[in-house]
Amino acid sequence: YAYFNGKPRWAPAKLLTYAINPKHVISYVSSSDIETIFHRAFSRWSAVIPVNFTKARDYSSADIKIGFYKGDHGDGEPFDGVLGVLAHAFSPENGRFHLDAEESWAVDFESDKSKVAVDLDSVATHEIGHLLGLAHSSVKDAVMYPSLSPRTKKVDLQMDDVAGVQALYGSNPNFKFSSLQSENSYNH
Amino acid sequence: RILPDPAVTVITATANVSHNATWHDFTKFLDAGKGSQVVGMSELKKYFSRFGYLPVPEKTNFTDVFDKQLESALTLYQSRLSLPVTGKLDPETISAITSPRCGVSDAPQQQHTPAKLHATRR
Repeated sequence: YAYFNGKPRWAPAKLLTYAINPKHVISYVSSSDIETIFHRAFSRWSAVIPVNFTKARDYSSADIKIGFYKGDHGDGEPFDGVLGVLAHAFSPENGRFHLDAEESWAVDFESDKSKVAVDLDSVATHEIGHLLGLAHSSVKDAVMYPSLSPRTKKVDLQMDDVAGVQALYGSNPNFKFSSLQSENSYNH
Repeated sequence: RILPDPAVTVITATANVSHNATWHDFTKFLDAGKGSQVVGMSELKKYFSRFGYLPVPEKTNFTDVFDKQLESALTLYQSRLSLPVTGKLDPETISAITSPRCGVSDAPQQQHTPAKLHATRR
């Protein structure tokens, strides 16, 4: 695992709020599906660290601001269309989380047959790692590895991801490494 | 049984899809080596610069020459992405470069490696 320079983290970080920009969404995935996916992605991280994520009452006050943007969207890191760069997020305590609106975001590969479909859940889980302070990992199986192939799902936090984020925030008292190991064995 | 490397599988799975045009063009650099000059190599240098492997040149633009700096960037890239470190644009490296990825740079990091265990004779 790796951190951004200066090892930034949210402090205090017991409760962080998030919201999806209502003006920058995708129309072909229902808002309830998107909310479910982000809730699930945040839950993966809160299961291992003593940080809770909750949906903000309004977008402007959220700690973490999520949106789907196309091309140049004003942060100096323009998106590039289908595939290429999929998303980016900023280190603590910035909170910006941007996804390329031109990707073919998928919530279910069974129903989405596109060859360029990208798993929203996997990308969300990866970018939340950045929001929490993790940089890219060299471990190929880790969620924080920088690339993700189309039609691939990589959502289960690996030892490397967990060790990295717990070094920043400590461990969730209910988390057991043994549960992670058995889950990973099952995945393999 | 030896399972195929997932990164290699990526090539097969995505070879016929409409990749991001700029990155997909990088396949033409396959097997290019130090000293070679291929039109568009400067785009590959921009890629490495964007993701933190090459500094942005101060005075001139990137050239199309596979120079020492590009070789160093390539080696660093292969090392950071746990690819075989060959210093060459081999198929596995080209596959990794053309794969969709996160836009966050790989560079500004503090690397952490697991502490080594030391044995003590008793």
